[in-house]
Amino acid sequence: VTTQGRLDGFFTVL
Amino acid sequence: MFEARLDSSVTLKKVLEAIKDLLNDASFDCSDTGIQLQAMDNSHVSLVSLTLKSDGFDKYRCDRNITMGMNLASMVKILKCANNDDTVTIKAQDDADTVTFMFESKKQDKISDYAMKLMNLDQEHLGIPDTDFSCVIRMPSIEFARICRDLAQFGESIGIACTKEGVKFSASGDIGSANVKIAQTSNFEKEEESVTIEMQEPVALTFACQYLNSFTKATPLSPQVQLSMSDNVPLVVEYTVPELGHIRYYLAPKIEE
Repeated sequence: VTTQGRLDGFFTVL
Repeated sequence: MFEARLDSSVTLKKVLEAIKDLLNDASFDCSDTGIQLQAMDNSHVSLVSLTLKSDGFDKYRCDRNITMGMNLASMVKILKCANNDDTVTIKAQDDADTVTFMFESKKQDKISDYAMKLMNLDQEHLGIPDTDFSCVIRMPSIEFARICRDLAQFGESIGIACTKEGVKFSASGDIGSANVKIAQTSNFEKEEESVTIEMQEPVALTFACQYLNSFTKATPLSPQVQLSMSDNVPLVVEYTVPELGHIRYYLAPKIEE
């Protein structure tokens, strides 16, 4: 089973 | 005062086509270096990063940094009013609440302008870390679009596995399974048709078809696409916007549970 990952956490909020 | 002109509106039309599926509204950050747009889709699965450099425009002036929040569907409606070879000029006063698109025919016998209301979007600016990718694949953009379209018939996900031998795209579902293998080309004479793979370590990741197919809307911009992959980081799908800059899509992989 695969679930869709999210981008939150990959990028830093400037 | 902000003013940016392109000799033919078709480039702007193509850029809009490439982002309108993923974003409803977007902030265009304008400075003396050019126009930047960076936004995640509503579900935070993908991010679009667009860079249009000021020196790529036929005329560019930006006295003060401005951020213009635009509804992309409205922008598409306005750009449809331009012929592909019309000159387009985007204009806004400092602190304006509207942006104006002016279209001029090549013969200078028709000039039209369309004003569009700007939006306050209050979008976050995100820092994108530099990544040394395990695999960087360059291939014809039409081929990548074809593979994404074909494999989407089989399932919701596409596996992309890169080794030094080549790249394997795969999908499976109710009707069966599909595998497409692309080998690195040895003929470098036609750069546009070449497939090149820079591999530090093999990588195999799975991505949602729906997003990959949205990214391929950028195909008319560039004959080549670049796919950059590493474990545990987003896929980067990059198209060059000729003479102007690039559009990069970031996509979170699917996670095996």
